[in-house]
Amino acid sequence: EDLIKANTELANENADYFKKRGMRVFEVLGNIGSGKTSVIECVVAKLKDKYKIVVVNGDLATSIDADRIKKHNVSAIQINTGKECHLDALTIKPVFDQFPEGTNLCFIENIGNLICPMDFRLGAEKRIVVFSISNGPYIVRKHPISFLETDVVIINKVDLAEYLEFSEEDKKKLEEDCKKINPKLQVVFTSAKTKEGIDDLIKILKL
Amino acid sequence: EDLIKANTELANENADYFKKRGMRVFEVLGNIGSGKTSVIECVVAKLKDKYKIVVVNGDLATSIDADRIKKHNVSAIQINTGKECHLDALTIKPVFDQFPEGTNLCFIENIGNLICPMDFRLGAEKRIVVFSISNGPYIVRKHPISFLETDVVIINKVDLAEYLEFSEEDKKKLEEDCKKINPKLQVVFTSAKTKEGIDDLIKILKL
Ligand SMILES: Nc1nc2c(ncn2[C@@H]2O[C@H](COP(=O)(O)OP(=O)(O)OP(=O)(O)O)[C@@H](O)[C@H]2O)c(=O)[nH]1
Ligand SMILES: Nc1nc2c(ncn2[C@@H]2O[C@H](COP(=O)(O)OP(=O)(O)OP(=O)(O)O)[C@@H](O)[C@H]2O)c(=O)[nH]1
Ligand SMILES: [Mg+2]
Ligand SMILES: [Mg+2]
Repeated sequence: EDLIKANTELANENADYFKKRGMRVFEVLGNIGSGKTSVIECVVAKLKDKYKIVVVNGDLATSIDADRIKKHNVSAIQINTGKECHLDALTIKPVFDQFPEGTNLCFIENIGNLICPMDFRLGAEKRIVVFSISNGPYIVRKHPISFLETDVVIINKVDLAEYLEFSEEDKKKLEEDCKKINPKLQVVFTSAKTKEGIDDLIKILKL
Repeated sequence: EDLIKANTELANENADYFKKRGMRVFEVLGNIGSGKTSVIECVVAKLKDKYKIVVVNGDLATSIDADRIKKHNVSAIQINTGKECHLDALTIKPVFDQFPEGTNLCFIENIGNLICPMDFRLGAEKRIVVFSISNGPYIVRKHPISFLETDVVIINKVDLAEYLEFSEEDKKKLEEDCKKINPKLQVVFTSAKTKEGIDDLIKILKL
C-alpha cells in the first residue's frame, strides 16, 4: 500500500531528526482507555528530574490528555486529528519546532485504537502497546497484527485482577499469547494506580 | 467520500432486505472490551424464547465471540476481516443466506473500534454504542463523532463504579456529555455482570 510505504520513509526521516537532536522517542499505542496517559504520567513523574521530557498526545478532540501531563510540570503538546483514527509520520512533524531546547526524551501517545495506527510508524526508537486486563482474556488473539510491529507490551490495571476475577493463570495466558505472536516482545504487567511494574517498564526502556 | 456514499446505498438495500424477511436488526458498536458481546449475551438470554435470534460477530480474527453466543443455544455467525477495522454493508451480505428460516431478530456486533465503523452503516434499525466506565470519564468528549450517528448509548460495567471510584456525579456527566452532542440519544447504564439495566435496554429497543 503506497501510503504506508511513503509514511515509513517519513518515519525514517523523523528517526534521523530525533537522533540529530539527541532525543530518545517512544510511541505509546493501545485501545481506548487502556491507560496510555496514566502510564505515561507514572513514567514522567519518575523521570522528569533525570530527563528533559516532552509528551505529544494524539486525540480526535480535546486537550484533556496533554493537560493531564502538564499538571506534572512536564511539557505536553496536543494534536487533534478531528476524524483521523491514527497519527502518522507527517502529522507529527509540525510539533517538532515546539519541543523545548534540550529536550532529550519524548513519549508520543497515539490515538486510542489497537488496529489502525499499527501500519503508520512515527520514527520512534520503540513501540509500546498498552492494553488492560479489563478488556477480557482474548484481546491478543483477536488482534494479532497489533503485536507484530511492536517492541514492548504493557498489560495494565493489574490492581483490578482480584475484583475482575482475573487469575494468575489468565495473566500467564495473556503473556503467552503475546510471545506466541512475537517472541521478541518484552511484556510487563503494570498498575498506573499502585505504580506496580513502572520501575520494570523504565528498566525495559533503558531509561 | 465516495466509498461512504456507496456504502450507505448498500446499507439501505440491506435495510429493505431485512424488512422483507421480517427481521429487526440492531448494530452494536463500541471500543475494544467495552462489553459488546457480554451485553448481547444478556439480551439474547432474555429474548431467545420470544424471538428467533441470530447474532453476527465481527472481529479481525478468531471465532471467540460467536462461540460465546452459541453457548446460549442461539445462532451466531462469525465474520473475520483479517485487517479491516470495521464491518461494512457489503461484507455482511454473504452471511444473510446463513440466517435460519424464520429469523426475526438480529444483532450485529461490529469490530471493537469507536471511530472507524461510524461512517459505514450496515442497514440496522438502530445503532447502539457500548462503552464502559472503566474507560475513564472523558471518552464521549474525546470521540464526539461516535455519538452523532448513533441511536442508543450503553454505559456498561457500572458494577465497577465503587471500585473505580466512579461517582454518581461522574456517571451523570457522562450522560450529559452524550446528550450535549446528540440530544436524541437514549442512554442506559448497564452491568453485564449483575444484569442491571438489561431490562431497560430491552424496553428502549422495543423488544
Ligand atoms: N484501576 C486502575 N485504573 C486505571 C489504571 N490505569 C488507568 N486507569 C483508569 O482508566 C481510565 C483510562 O485511563 P487513561 O490513562 O485515560 O487511558 P488512555 O489509554 O490514555 O485513554 P485514551 O487516551 O482516552 O484512549 C482512567 O479512569 C484511569 O484512571 C490502573 O492501572 N488501574
Ligand atoms: N465487571 C464487569 N465486567 C464486564 C462487564 N461486561 C463485560 N465485562 C468483562 O469485560 C471483558 C470484555 O467483555 P466483552 O463482552 O468481551 O467485550 P467486547 O466489547 O465484546 O470486546 P471485543 O469484542 O473484544 O471488542 C470481559 O472480561 C467481560 O467479562 C460488566 O458489566 N461488568
Ligand atoms: Mg490518553
Ligand atoms: Mg466482543
